[in-house]
Amino acid sequence: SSLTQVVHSAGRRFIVSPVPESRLRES
Amino acid sequence: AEDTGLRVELAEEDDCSNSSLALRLWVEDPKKLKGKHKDNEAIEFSFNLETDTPEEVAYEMVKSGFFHESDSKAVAKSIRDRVTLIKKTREKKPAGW
Repeated sequence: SSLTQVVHSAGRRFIVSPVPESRLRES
Repeated sequence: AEDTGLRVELAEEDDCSNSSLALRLWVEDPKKLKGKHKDNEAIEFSFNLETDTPEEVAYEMVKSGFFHESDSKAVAKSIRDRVTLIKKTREKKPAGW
C-alpha cells in the first residue's frame, strides 16, 4: 500500500507502516 | 513498553520452526524518548535468534533515521526484553510444537 515504506540498512529490511489507531496509547 | 516507551511484538505468529522472527516495534509513550522519532509509525523487521543482536538492530534503526542515537539503548532494551520472552515461551513448548 502507499502507506508502507521499505527501508534497507546493511542488508536488513525495515517495513514502515502506520500504527493502527487501536494500538496507540492515549498519551 | 512501560519503562522504555517502546513496544515490540511479534508481527507474525511464532511457529517455532526456525530461528527467524518477524517483529514489529513502535513508540507507545513518546514522552519517554529523548530524541526525535516518528510517532505513529510501526517498524517491522526480521530478527534471527541465532545471529542477530538487539544492539545491532537498534544501531541499524538509528542509522536509518528512525530513532535518535540517544534512544538506541531504549530500542535495544525493548527488543531484548521481547526476544527473551519469546525464547522462554519457546522453551516451554514441547519439541516439534
